[in-house]
Amino acid sequence: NRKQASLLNFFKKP
Amino acid sequence: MFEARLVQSAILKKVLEAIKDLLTEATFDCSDSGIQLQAMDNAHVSLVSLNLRSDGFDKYRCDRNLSMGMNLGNMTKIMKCAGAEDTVTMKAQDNADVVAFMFESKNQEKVSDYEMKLMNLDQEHLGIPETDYSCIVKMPSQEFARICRDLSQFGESMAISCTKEGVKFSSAGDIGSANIKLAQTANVDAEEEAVVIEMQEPVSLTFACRYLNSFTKATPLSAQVQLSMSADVPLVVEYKIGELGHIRYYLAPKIED
Repeated sequence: NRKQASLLNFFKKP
Repeated sequence: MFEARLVQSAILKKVLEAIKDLLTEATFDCSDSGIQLQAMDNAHVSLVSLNLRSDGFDKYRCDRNLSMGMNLGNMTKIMKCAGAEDTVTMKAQDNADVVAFMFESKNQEKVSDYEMKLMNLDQEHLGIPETDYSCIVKMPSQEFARICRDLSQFGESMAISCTKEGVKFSSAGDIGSANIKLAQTANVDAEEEAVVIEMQEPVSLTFACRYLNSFTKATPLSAQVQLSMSADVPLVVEYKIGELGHIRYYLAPKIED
C-alpha cells in the first residue's frame, strides 16, 4: 500500500 | 498602473480552465517581466505554476509590482462573458482593490467592461529546488489526457515507468488491470505527434489519477506535454502556452507506507 506524500516534504516553505 | 492585452481572449479562458479544477482562488503576481501565479491545492499534493511573459502579450505595462488575489470561480464567470474572438484587456490601478476586464469584438463594434473585486490572499511561495530529472518524456497532450482518463477507470493511482525503450502507464484495481506502453517514435511528419524520451536513469513512480486528470484540463493550450521525473521527487507536467509562457503542475508521488 502506498500513501500520498505532501509537496511540503519536497519543497521549501518561505 | 497595470495593463495587459491579449488579442485572443481564448488563451486566457483556457488558462483559467486549466487551473480552476485545482484552485478556488489564487494570486496573480504582475511585474515588468509578466504575470506569475504559484499556488498549491488545499491538500498540498499538487502545485500550479503559471508564467505568462510580458513580451507575449499584445500590449503590456506594469509600472509597479502588483499582487492581485482573485476568486477563480468569479473570474471564470467574467471570462465566460468574452466572445471567443474578442480581445481582452486586464487593467488595475496601483494599490487597487478591483481589476477591470475589457472585451472588444472585432472592429470594436461591441465593448464590454467588467470589474471584479480583488481579495487579500495569504501567499506562501514554495522554493522549488533545481532538479536534473532522470527522465523527460515529450508526448502529444491529447494522448496523455486519453491515457489518464482510461487508466482512472481501474484504480485511484497509476504508475509511470520510463526506460529508454519507452514509457509505460499502468493501473490496477477491483475490475482488473491496465497497461499502456508508448515507444519513442522513430519518424513522424508532425513534431507535435512525436513521443520523445530523454533518459539518464530509468524511473518508476506512482501518482494519484485524480490530480493527473485535473492537469489534463490544460490540453487545449498545447499539442505537446512534457513529463519530468526523478526517483522520489514530484513529477512535473508542463504545457507550453505558445509564445506566451507555460503552465507547470507539480505532483507529489505516492510513496511506500
